[in-house]
Amino acid sequence: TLTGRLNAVFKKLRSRGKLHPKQVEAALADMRTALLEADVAVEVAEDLLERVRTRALSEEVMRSLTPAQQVVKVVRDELTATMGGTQAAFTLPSARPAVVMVAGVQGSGKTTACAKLARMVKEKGKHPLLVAADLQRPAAIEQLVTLGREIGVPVVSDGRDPVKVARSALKQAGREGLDVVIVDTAGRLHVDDEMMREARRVKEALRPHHVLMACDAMTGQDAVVQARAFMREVDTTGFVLTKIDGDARGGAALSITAVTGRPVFFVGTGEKLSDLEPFYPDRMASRILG
Amino acid sequence: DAEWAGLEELLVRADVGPATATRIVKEVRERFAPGDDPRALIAEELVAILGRDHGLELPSDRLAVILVVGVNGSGKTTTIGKLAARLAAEGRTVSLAGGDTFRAAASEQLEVWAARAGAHLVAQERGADPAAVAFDAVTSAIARGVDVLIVDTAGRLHTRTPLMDELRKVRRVLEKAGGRPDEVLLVLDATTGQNGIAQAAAFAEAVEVTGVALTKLDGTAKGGIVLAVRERLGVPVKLIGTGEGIGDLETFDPHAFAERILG
Ligand SMILES: Nc1nc2c(ncn2[C@@H]2O[C@H](COP(=O)(O)OP(=O)(O)OP(=O)(O)O)[C@@H](O)[C@H]2O)c(=O)[nH]1
Ligand SMILES: Nc1nc2c(ncn2[C@@H]2O[C@H](COP(=O)(O)OP(=O)(O)OP(=O)(O)O)[C@@H](O)[C@H]2O)c(=O)[nH]1
Ligand SMILES: [Mg+2]
Ligand SMILES: [Mg+2]
Repeated sequence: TLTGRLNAVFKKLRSRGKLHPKQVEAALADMRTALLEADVAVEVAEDLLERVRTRALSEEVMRSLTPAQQVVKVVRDELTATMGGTQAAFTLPSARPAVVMVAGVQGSGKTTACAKLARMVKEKGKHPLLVAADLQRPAAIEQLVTLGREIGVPVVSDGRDPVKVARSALKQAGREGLDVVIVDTAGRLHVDDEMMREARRVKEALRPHHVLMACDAMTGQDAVVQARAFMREVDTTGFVLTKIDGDARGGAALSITAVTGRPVFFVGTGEKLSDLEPFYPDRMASRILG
Repeated sequence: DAEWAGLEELLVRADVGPATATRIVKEVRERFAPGDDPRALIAEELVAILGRDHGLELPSDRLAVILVVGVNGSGKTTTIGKLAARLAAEGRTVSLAGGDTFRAAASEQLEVWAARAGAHLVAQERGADPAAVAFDAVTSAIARGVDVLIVDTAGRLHTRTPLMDELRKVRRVLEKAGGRPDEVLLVLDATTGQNGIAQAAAFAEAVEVTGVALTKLDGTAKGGIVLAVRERLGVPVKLIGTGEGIGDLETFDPHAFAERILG
């Protein structure tokens, strides 16, 4: 455990009574390795440890009888705070329709997340419309149609390009009185300028209330790069962290929230459409710390 | 000193992993002589770790079978489509097995790739036993005198024991049908972090992985976890995916890979 590791670090540089700053430095170096092993981005780990250093060098920690525990607590608190502190409520305005666009890199779980979200809002009494705006991936539309059928939510994909599909879907939602429109988009690389331009155009057509970025919980150092780029291009409002049912430590959760200041609203906990749960920063902090 | 720290950070950012990165830099520093180029020495070390056996080993006198496995969304189905096209271009006849009988529109997706690659597809209805599809596909491939059979499987997280058992069964049935796999390719997404090592270990234990197909290298992720996968499991990278098009498949080149990591 992290406390165990830090205890060992403090023991090695044993000094009498009060904790020595050297011990704190050794602990921070060990913490850095632990965070990197958990896939926290290098820059994010270093920023976090800077804040931890300041707090760890305080009188209260330095004079504590259980300094390792104190330092772990500081790290855990900082992790939790950086990820938003408390669970972020995902709210939809009463506008008709409320529009959610889901974006992200290839294979991150967008299509599944759209269907999961549609099921969730339907359970809350809303009338969602799923929009299959990925016209690129083979059988992407069929995939969303199949999922929509499983949960009794209509799926549309009317148009020869994603912008037209988006516009047509909004019109249809208006005509049929559907109050939530959830738009699935093609997976795209943040370095594919043309695809990022397309994402912006789809967003402009939708004027969405939320742009959620699906992010795979097993993503490594690249999570920061992806999150920054999508933030810059489509001003993401928050994240769905997918495939958390694996055993990845999930440092990406810290990376993406730290560099965007946006929260993780949901986690994907499996392949069933009911496998969507709220994100709890404190639980994630424990997971990252192992 | 700062230069070495900079190189170590480059490795960490490439998902090589902090322990491996520290070790590599430490070992290279130990044999460093004045006048040496640190970056070139690190590149050499990466190439040495990655090894030499990067080709697909397929028999030419009987049915060759390739089993494709990996976690959800890593790029298995797309890689199969590209590989089928490559093998067809080499003059081989290819058959595909629709072993993902679980996910929505998995069959339809593989159908599109089979058509693009000119490959024959053996599939059953959604919900069928993947082992039954595997059995059928081998029987059909042998009967048709096809050169290569590539077996797609559903994405699965390695932590799900029943799903890993299902994969073991698929492999056993392939052997029973006379289609023992010549290659078992683990498809790893280049954006995967340290969990990639746990994935590789679990899949290797379950179905004896013979090679890695590292996908999405057309992004910014470097795929550094393949170093630990090679070192700890002895599994080499055989193929890399560099895009979503049918031609975006390359044979693994350790030198180019090392260069890309070191920027
Ligand atoms: N175990 C698990 N699997 C998931 C989760 N979310 C999605 N998946 C699986 O991950 C794979 C990819 O999901 P998709 O929804 O197709 O991902 P995508 O982002 O739409 O992919 P592209 O459209 O190709 O970019 C599928 O096999 C899903 O069933 C999750 O939370 N847990
Ligand atoms: N940019 C890029 N995208 C890729 C590459 N390989 C696959 N993809 C994309 O990644 C997404 C997932 O690919 P799939 O082939 O469906 O992945 P899979 O492993 O079969 O997914 P599941 O069967 O759901 O587990 C698709 O959008 C592909 O187009 C690659 O090398 N580069
Ligand atoms: Mg999709
Ligand atoms: Mg697939």
